[in-house]
Amino acid sequence: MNIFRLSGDVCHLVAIIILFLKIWRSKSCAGISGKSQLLFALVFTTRYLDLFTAFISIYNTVMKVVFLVLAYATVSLIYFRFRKSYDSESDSFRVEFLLVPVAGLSFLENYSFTPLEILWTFSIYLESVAILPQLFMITKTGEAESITTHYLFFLGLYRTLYLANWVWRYHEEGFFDQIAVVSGVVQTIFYCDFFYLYFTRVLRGSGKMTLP
Amino acid sequence: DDDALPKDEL
Repeated sequence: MNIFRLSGDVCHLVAIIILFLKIWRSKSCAGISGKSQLLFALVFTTRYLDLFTAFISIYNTVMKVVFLVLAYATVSLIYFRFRKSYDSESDSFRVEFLLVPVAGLSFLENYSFTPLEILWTFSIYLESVAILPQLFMITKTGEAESITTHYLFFLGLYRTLYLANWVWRYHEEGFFDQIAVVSGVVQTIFYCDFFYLYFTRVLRGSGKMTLP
Repeated sequence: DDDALPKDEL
């Protein structure tokens, strides 16, 4: 464990909590892509199957449980409790265009052809594109509430810190997980455009982030 | 296919 990975995990947790509390307190999921949240729940489900078979540390186990619980709780808020405020019209990204290539690639490019390993690889590839429906929805509506942009900021920060974590681990331990790194770089690139808008608009106190 | 790497990251 290193400070980059730890702070990355904390940012990830903060992002998920920001989103959950926003929906819970505003009793609305307007502007939130339910599809992205479904994909994240699928990412955690397919990645954390080793929750009961491989014990790594208390921290690892606790964080996995927390991420799974919050992911499913957020999905249930969107699709059940506050479904009247779910804007399915704007959340129109075709997730099958993500799931099919990701599933195909996880069968082709993996470390070992076992169910657990293929599902883990699937979760790694899926996570790198899971945010796209949300980013697409923002471009479609042309705006995002500032709290939603803070959610995206912490999510992007978590991914950026993980890149630093991999540089550190390669330098310190010679550890290099090619699938995770390549997929993580792709994922972080998707946030670059958002980061630009976030720093130039939201942090200038313009409240909402409205796209040009 | 070399061996699966340790899965210690979240």
